[in-house]
Amino acid sequence: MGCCYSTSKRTRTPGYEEPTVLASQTPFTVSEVEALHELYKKLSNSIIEDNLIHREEFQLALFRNRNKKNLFADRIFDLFDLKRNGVIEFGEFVRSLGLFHPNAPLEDKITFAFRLYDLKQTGFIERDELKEMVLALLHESDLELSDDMIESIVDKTFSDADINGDGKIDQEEWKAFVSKHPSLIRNMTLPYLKDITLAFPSFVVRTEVEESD
Amino acid sequence: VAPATMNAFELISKSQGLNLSSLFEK
Repeated sequence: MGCCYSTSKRTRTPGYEEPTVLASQTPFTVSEVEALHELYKKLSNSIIEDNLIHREEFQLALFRNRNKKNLFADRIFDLFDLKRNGVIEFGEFVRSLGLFHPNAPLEDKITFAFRLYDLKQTGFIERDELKEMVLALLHESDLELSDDMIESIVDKTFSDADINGDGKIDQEEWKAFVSKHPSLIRNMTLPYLKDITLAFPSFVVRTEVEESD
Repeated sequence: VAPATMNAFELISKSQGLNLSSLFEK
């Protein structure tokens, strides 16, 4: 009995999925998934020790402040929480971060960004959503703009992106807009993910020890 | 950058909430 408990400890964690399975479904190697598990354990036990990432833990990791409200961080959390049960499980964490891998398909990154900005999840980015996001960004930064300026920025951007002029940006229009402005999805790529095993090597080392045993 | 030439999505993409690299800081 003792032998089995010692090796299956991680598999009893809620939401834990086998690294080999996750590696087969994402751009990550098995070692990288193992390294992500090290990071996940740290994030998912920072406030509530249950091996699940709660919204406050996500906020704490992003802002060093568990109570900091941020529209965009909330949207990211909601999109990572694929099962929509209020927590990010390990499999969800790895699959979602996979989109941010330098080798992930560009198409997937563009689609994720679209879903992120489609606040009301209508399948379109609407003008009032765009203005709400600009206001949220200004609120968190030191940048101050008059309402007239904000209106003009939103109008200009919207008219550039809304090619068919129906008052909303659909996925095809978004794709075309991003291809004209590739910097818009620069934050959808985390070069760091290619070096994740260097940043969190402990499990990799332990695996090698176990394998040599 | 002159406000009239700002791209609203460019502004938004600079949100700290969209910068996931913070997750990896020790």
